[in-house]
Amino acid sequence: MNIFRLAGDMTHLASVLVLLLKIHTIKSCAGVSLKTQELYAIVFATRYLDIFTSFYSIYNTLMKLIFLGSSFSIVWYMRYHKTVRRTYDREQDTFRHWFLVLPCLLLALLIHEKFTFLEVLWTFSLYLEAVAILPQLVLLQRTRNIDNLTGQYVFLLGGYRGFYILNWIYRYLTEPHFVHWITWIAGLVQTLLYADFFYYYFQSWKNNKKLQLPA
Amino acid sequence: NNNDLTKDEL
Repeated sequence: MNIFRLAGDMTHLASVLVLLLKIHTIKSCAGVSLKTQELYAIVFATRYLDIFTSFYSIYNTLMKLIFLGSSFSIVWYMRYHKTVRRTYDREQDTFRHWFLVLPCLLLALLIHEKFTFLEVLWTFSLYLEAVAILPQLVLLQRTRNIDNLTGQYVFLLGGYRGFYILNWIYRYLTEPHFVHWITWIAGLVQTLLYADFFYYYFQSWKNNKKLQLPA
Repeated sequence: NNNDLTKDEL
């Protein structure tokens, strides 16, 4: 474990807790894309299948349980909670996210490190995570102004992946044979997707005005 | 347990 990875995990944890807190306290999910949340639930479900077969540390297992629990709770709130589900803007959140799942699955069947069931699903989860934010970014563009909790959620999510890139550089420099192109490229693509959001987020923060994404 | 270090990350 290194400081970059710990910072990344904590930022990731903060992003899901910020979102869960928002939805739980104000009983609203306005501005949140259910599609992105569903994709994230699939990402964690396919990534953490090894939770039963291999144990690394209490920390590792605990965090997996938290991520699984929080992502499925958010989906549950947005789909079934009587108050929250009414605040979900279904008309705007129309990204056909299933069009993201299939190509990621095909790609994982083609490019992976080992052709085993767990490995292919794990690789699928990496590819899917890289694009999972797209429905949320599209929704933010459509709804124009961003309420600051949703903005913080996307910002923290981008920051977590940014810290992970620093973690991979650190591990590459300090651990011999630590080379994982698939993880690195998927993580880099994901972080780049956030780049323009970060640009507008900082612009709004610097000029101290509401965050407006260009149409 | 297969502690291949690729999977120690979240």
